[in-house]
Amino acid sequence: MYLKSVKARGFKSFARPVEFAFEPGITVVVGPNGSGKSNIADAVVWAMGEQSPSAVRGATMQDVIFSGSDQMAPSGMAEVELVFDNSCGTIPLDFSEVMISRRLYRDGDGQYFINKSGCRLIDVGELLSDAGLGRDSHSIISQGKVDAVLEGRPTERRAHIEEAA
Amino acid sequence: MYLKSVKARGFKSFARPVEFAFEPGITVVVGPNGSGKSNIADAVVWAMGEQSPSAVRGATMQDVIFSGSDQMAPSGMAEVELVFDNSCGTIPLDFSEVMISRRLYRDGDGQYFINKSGCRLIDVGELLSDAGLGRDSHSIISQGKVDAVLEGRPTERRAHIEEAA
Amino acid sequence: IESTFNATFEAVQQNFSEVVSTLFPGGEGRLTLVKPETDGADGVREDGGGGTDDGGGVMTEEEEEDAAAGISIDQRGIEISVKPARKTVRSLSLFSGGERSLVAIAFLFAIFLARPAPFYILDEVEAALDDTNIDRLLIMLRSFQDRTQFIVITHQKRTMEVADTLYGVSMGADGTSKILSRRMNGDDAELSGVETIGD
Amino acid sequence: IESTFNATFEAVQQNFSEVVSTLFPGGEGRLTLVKPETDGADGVREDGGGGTDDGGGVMTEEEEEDAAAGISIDQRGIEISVKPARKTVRSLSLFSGGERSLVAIAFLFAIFLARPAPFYILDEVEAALDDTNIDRLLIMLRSFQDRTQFIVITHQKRTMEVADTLYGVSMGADGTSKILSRRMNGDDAELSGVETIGD
Ligand SMILES: Nc1ncnc2c1ncn2[C@@H]1O[C@H](COP(=O)(O)OP(=O)(O)OP(=O)(O)O)[C@@H](O)[C@H]1O
Ligand SMILES: Nc1ncnc2c1ncn2[C@@H]1O[C@H](COP(=O)(O)OP(=O)(O)OP(=O)(O)O)[C@@H](O)[C@H]1O
Ligand SMILES: [Mg+2]
Ligand SMILES: [Mg+2]
Repeated sequence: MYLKSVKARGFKSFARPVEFAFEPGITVVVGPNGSGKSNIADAVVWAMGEQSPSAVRGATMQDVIFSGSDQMAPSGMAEVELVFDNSCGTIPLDFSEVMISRRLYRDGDGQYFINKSGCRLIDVGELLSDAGLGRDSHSIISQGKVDAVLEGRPTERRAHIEEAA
Repeated sequence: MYLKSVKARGFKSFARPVEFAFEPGITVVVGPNGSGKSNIADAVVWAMGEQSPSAVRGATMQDVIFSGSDQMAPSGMAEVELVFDNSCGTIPLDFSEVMISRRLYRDGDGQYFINKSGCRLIDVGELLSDAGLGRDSHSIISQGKVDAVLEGRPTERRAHIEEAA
Repeated sequence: IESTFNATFEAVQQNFSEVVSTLFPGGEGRLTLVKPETDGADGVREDGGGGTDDGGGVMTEEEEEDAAAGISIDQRGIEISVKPARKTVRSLSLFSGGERSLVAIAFLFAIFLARPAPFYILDEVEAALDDTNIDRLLIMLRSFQDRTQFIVITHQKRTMEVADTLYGVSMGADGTSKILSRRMNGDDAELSGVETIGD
Repeated sequence: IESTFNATFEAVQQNFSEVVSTLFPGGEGRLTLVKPETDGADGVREDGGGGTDDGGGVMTEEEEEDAAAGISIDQRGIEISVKPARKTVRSLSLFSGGERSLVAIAFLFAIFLARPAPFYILDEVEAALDDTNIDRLLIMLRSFQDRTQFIVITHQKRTMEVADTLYGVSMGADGTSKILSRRMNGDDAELSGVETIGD
């Protein structure tokens, strides 16, 4: 079970479609300040169903839609697609690859898809839970947040273990 | 007007007396993780009269007293002494050097000194204010705190300018 | 759920001690279950025992049994205690920036070793670490790479060394992000529409 | 006090724009006085105009005069707005880690240029910056060094380059900190009782 690819379009600084293909093992992403590295992490967190705009550094959820540059008009929609390798059968679906996608339009209208077929947020949550990925994304450590686990109360730290358990 | 030296004894990891001599211009302090670099900044903030233990990363003010190591017993007192060059006469005292010191004992008893003569916290505050150093140490940017000025409300940012004004 | 938590916690406890001795050579680390804070504070002021970050005191064996008998155990929090080599145990708030990062990373890895998630994304977790500690972290990451997938975001050259796959991203002249290059195990694969580095 | 604030603020405003154009080449920055937030929120949700961090909207000339006439101006907050090259203006929360550090540093330097304090202590302010931006910061620091004293704490080699005086600190075998070395303008001064580096 691993994350095979991340596609983004109209998501934050990824106005044009991009695709990252990942392998098992260690992938390192480098680039200058402001180039879009953390936006990849945001894309994954967001596609997994994140409901809080501040978790992707926005004030409203529409903040994740490409808002334009000097040379390019704003996008009308943000879309991210994650493909998981499921050859180990961890997700109880009869597919060797499982795709999760999410869209958001400027008017706030949004959709979720599993294998390109529309679904509800709760379906995405259950699928991820089967995959061993909690809804609170404890496996994604955001920039500047590595200390966060030390700052919470001892009871908050429980959540990390409960999610994994 | 510049900071000429910082002496510390029994303060955090500086169990034995140390003295840093500073010049005008740029001084760079380097060293491995946990070697004591940020403790120097804490020593300066503390000697200037900081009242909040959390500003020097402690839960109680006694946390700044050297609490012992495998090889060395805890100290009974923390002491920091700052010497300012006053040849420009910025501080209205007839001295070319002005010394501020602070002591704290395990029982919580503490003292302030100007030129080795006991004084009150408020005297230290007034002297620093004459020197152009506000009580809130806006000229000391602590580790991990550089973003703090962006996170406050717009009205909190005023304080930075009001202190300088 | 309760016994799952306890079983998981025991494994995490074990792992934490081991990971700390690797990231803090000569040091020791320990996780403990503690009563929840009762005063509504963030727990810092209840630091009775020293060498721990906060939390309402450690439960004795008897107390644990009492709790098991009637009181809800699953309100207990997790107290983190670390003693670096040569230093005495003290509140985590007094630890240096780099030391705190290492403790947090140790906690995360301890959970990972007990119950690996399919993938982890680490965004600049080594920002506060000096080169020696970055190396310790990278050696550890390498030892895990057969078990789980890691996506590591960094601006440090040193970290690039452990990549099986390396992606470069860049802000284009048109104000949008693009993939500049991708290298897998030594082969460079330049992607179409890519400008030269250092545009 | 009020006119001192206004005079200072105008100088800071001017400096901020200049510093931003240096730290963000091709970019622009602006400070604005804004009405205090009335809803008790931290202001983020009132982000009406885009390209600003938060804050209740910009006052017009007329509003400023009204305020001068009767309403307390000195409750107004400071709104920070930055447009990096090629990008459009947006909320500061969406800026990258390095970009946010640069904006904060620009604000600090803008105040410094208006009313220098006798000394500044900067503790690892460049942690999120890539090498290019560290260089911009260091060039700027160097240009200030005749005006004020800077004590810069870092674990980055690059930053060591601008030192007039360089101190090395180290944790000794006895678990206490010691000064390992001091170098001033090229002369090495080893201090007594010092062990060799790399203990
Ligand atoms: N909705 C959006 N539309 C367009 N650009 C956006 C949007 N949201 C964020 N951005 C831009 O994306 C860039 C941030 O990218 P990101 O945080 O991924 O950078 P980074 O590569 O992680 O940099 P650093 O090394 O400094 O952390 C910022 O310049 C920001 O302005
Ligand atoms: N009261 C105390 N007694 C003894 N040691 C202390 C005390 N308070 C803090 N320390 C120790 O001082 C060390 C922290 O030093 P400091 O924060 O200055 O490190 P640093 O050089 O800034 O490291 P980094 O590069 O990781 O930021 C810690 O190891 C901490 O345990
Ligand atoms: Mg980033
Ligand atoms: Mg430090």
